[in-house]
Amino acid sequence: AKGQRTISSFFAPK
Amino acid sequence: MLEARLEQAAVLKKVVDAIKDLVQDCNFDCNDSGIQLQAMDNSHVALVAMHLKTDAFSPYRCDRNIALGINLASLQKVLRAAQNDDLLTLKAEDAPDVLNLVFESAENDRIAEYDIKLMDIDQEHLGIPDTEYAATVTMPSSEFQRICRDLNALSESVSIEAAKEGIKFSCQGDIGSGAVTLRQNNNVEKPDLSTIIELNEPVGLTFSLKYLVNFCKASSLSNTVKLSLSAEVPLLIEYKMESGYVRFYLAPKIGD
Repeated sequence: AKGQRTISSFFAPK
Repeated sequence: MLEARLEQAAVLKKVVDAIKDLVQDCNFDCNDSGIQLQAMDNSHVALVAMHLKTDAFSPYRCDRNIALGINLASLQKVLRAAQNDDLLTLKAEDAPDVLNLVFESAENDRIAEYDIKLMDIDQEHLGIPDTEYAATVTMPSSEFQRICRDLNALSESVSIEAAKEGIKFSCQGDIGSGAVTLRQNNNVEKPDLSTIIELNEPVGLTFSLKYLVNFCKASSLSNTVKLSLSAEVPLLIEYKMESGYVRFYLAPKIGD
């Protein structure tokens, strides 16, 4: 099974 | 106050069409560099970043930073009242309750004026790091759209592999599998039809096709699209406009 990552795990809040 | 006039209402119509199925409500941030927006979809898998630079407008006036909280479905309803080649002027006060839109047709002296109610949207901005990507591929946007649509009929996910020779999109589904490879080719007579691959190292990643199909709604913004890939970072898909861009970032799927 492949899991979907989220954008928040790559880009941090400014 | 904000006063920004686009020569062609079509520009904003296309931008809204490109992002309205991904994001429902978002802030249009107006400042001295133009109008920008950044928003994630509900599932936080994709992010859209749009910038219409001041050059896109004539005139462009924005005295202080204004965030216009807009429901995109409402904006689309109002924009349907504009012809593609109408002049479109956006106006707002410094702390606005409404955004004023004026559509002017040069041909028949018709002036249409609409106000759209604004909303308070508490939206955090994400810092997008400058990335040196392993591979950057520029290709016709219509070709990218076709590939995503065709493979989405078979599968939920697509593997994208960029190598020196070409870029390969492949998928596996219940009914079978499919793969499309575009070889690097430089079309001198019709540059927009070229597939250009800038490669630092070969790279392969897997993405959800549902989102890619959605991003392809931006195809009318540009004849070409630029895909930037690196292992373990979101895919960047960029549609360049004359004075700005729409960029989509898509988080990868984790391998088996």
